[in-house]
Amino acid sequence: ARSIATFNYASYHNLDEIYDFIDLLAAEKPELVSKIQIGESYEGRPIKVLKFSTGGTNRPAIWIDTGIHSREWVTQASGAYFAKKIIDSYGQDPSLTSILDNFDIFLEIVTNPDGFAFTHSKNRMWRKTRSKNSGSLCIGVDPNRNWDAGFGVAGSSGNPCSETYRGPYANSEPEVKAIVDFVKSHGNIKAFVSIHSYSQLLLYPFGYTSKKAADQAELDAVAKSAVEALASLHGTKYKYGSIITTIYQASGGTIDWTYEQGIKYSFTFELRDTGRYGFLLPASQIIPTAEETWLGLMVIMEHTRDHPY
Amino acid sequence: TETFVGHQVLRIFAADEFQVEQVKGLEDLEHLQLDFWREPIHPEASIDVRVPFHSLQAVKVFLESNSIRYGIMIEDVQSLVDEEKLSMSHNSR
Repeated sequence: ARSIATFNYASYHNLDEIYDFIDLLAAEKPELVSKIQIGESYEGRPIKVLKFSTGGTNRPAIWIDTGIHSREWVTQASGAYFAKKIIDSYGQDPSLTSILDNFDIFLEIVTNPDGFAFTHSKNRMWRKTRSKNSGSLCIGVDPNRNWDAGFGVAGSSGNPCSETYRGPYANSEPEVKAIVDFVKSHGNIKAFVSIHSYSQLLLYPFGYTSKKAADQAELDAVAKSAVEALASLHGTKYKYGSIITTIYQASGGTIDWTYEQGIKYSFTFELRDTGRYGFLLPASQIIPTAEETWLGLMVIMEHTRDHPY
Repeated sequence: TETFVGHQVLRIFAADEFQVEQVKGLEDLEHLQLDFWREPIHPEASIDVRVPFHSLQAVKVFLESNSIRYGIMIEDVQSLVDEEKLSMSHNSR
């Protein structure tokens, strides 16, 4: 019988395999894990989120998502690794145990299911959602330009054929709207980490404006510690900073919106590599990438635990 | 299914803002079907772009005639995609 113990974390998987994995996890560890559906994608696929909880009601929470850009396969693969790491560490690792004794963790592994399915079936290089754009032959919206934070200002495109097309209006994409509604209804999320690839960066708000985040000094210090922890395992070098100063102006981005919702600890990772394989990172690098990223995530989660607000 | 035989990913090193703008200009030429993996932003950051086979010659001539330095990051995208598929099928077996 298939089990989370026999799931191959060192390989890429398609949507059905990852959704099976999510179901298995909830079935094998019901005391720690449950799965929730926060909505449906444009093409009607369920949007599944894993909830790791040791009790309580509406506890403060930490959100982690991977795969919002569907072709960034190492991120969804890392998400599966994180899920297993959380259940293996609870009760074993004192730090993770204390995090889970006080916080819930929400993990969305396939944040763009339509796009991800499309990378397996028709176009490995697909990045956006699969929504139809009226008046255009071009398909899809960049789900990391569709959030209501600086939506429509410079840093995204109004051209439906562009890879950074912002969409007809903020939250037009059901994949984005589902998270927006969840975050608003939960109301007690204290950290939000959205994981992309590639370039080896750890970024914090803002992307749509050069205005500094009110907590910029603290976010910078946390990012510094996180990239040091990440590098300690395999020596993988990361840069860190605000989105606009580290890469470019990007409007309508996820963590700009979450930060403006009051979620102070809002970060984006850009995982391996810096440009040997890019989005086609060999499967042999999944585990090294995921395990080093986990160390960076732990720094962010520990800081969140130790600095209630 | 989209295939990527002969597609290459070029890593472009713009020497200054002017060259960044020149590369950005390529983005608007939709017939080239360029796929920027890393956007042209500023001279310090390299630009990665997947170039379909049918546009390769034109793009390389443009870069070379404008003395814009570039290297080949991925010789043939399809071969990496095939490798990935193979490793996934081994796994599922």
